[in-house]
Amino acid sequence: MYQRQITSFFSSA
Amino acid sequence: MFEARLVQSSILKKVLEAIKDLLNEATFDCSDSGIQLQAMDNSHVSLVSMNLRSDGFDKYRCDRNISMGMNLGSMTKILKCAANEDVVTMKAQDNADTVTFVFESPNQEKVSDYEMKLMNLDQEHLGIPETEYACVVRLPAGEFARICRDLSQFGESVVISCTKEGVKFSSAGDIGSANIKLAQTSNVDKEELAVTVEMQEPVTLTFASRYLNSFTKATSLSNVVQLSMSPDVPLVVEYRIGEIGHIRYYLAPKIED
Repeated sequence: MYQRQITSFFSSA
Repeated sequence: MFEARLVQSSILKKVLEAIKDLLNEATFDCSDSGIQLQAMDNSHVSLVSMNLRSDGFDKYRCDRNISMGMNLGSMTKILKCAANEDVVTMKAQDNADTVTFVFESPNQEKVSDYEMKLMNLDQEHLGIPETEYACVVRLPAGEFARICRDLSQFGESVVISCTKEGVKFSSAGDIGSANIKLAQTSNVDKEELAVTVEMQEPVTLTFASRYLNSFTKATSLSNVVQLSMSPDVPLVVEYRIGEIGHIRYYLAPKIED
């Protein structure tokens, strides 16, 4: 299983 | 001048307990609407978002927006000096480089003040899109903490599967496999003992158990925890903070290689 990062879902505001 | 007074210092103590494992430092963004905090853990796999509304404080003054970079280890040490029944006041001058915590015993016979240096944290702020979640589960916070702890013994991942019948937590590893199924409760007398599932469509996602366990450090804040899930988006684990606010943990899912 590959752990994704939260930054691949939420972009910098 | 920023000044926020909370009769129950235990709320602030519990908030620190809830975030200090995940975050080493964080910025407390203070405005006249309250205190907001948003920070990612070091691995950028999870995000903590906390909000304490100004009307939840006994006294709240924020003349100008102020961002206070806090070392959470130091802040925890200072808050350990407060008794649960003490009144706590956080104070800072505008563009100050220190923050002062004042603890007053209920009978005012003991007043302590601790001054802490602030840090310059240029933490990036992430935009969290409004999401209609496919599944929203509410369950007793203690139950969720127990499930995360028990399953983390089996494997480093937990599969959360949500259907209209209920929610299933599974884990597997070297010693074997485990499944915990929670059915929707039908009629419980106390709201905080209920398990409810609002489902638009069934969802199954896999998450790292160590992050889930870190999130459950917030269990002392609320009787109920809310899990929100949609296919291929981060899980949201939300605990209310009394009548004053909430803490939300966002966790990116794991995917098949």
